[in-house]
Amino acid sequence: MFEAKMLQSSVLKKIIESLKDLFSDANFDCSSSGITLQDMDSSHVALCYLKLRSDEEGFEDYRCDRNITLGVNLVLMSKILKCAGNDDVITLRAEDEPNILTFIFDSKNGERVSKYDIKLMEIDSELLGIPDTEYSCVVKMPSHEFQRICSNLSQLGDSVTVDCHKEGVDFKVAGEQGSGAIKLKQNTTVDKEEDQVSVELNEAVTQSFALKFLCAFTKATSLSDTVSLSLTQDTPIVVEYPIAQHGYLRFYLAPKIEE
Amino acid sequence: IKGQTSLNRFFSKQ
Repeated sequence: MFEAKMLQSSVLKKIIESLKDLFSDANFDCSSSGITLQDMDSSHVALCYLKLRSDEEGFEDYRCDRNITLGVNLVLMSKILKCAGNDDVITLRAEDEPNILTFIFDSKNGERVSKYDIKLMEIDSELLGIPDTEYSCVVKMPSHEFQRICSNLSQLGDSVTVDCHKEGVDFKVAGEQGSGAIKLKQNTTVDKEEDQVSVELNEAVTQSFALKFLCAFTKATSLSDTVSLSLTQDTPIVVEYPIAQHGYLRFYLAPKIEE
Repeated sequence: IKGQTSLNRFFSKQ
């Protein structure tokens, strides 16, 4: 038996909304330690990795007797989650050898209980081993700032060049009709931590990435006030949104490299 | 022109 009771359905709604356009079918791997999801987009350029830890406060109850994989169509899941109120408590439930996943939405005042079942799918997904490495550069910034940068620069071109150095980070785009550059200076003196821009630098990095994917990742902006970008030259960037009281959602994007 | 790489180049199958 698998049963996970999440205090805020809005968290799961936001996660699925941010994933469903790039990753249409995905396996939720459930174990006693929590729920993970790893999926690649159809072109194998972008990957998402979600981790929701069972021992965090976001789960009121969590039970998973046996490791199970729940193959779900995320577009369908998003439709089901739209039936939940943002303040509803949501329970996910499945048997040990599941064919269906049950969603139960309990309204805060206890007056409304909704139950939906969806059929599970057999998804043949290729799991990649992601090495736990130290990155040359880790930039932390307000998530809305990163969203704005990606959105602004995508007006002019398909690729952004991210240039991390000790003063800060530069984002540049050069398209056929024009070019743009946004310079973010390191700023760790502002009052609120979530408004800070910080750059942890072991080595400077200059790397290009497809804006189409970065813009898609920023659909996760509402999950977190901050986002971190981890970069090493000639390796995929990691865009991480922490999820309070649950874990994190990470996106990996393969770089554009001059062949 | 810069070429888009694939994740399979960086991460191995588990």
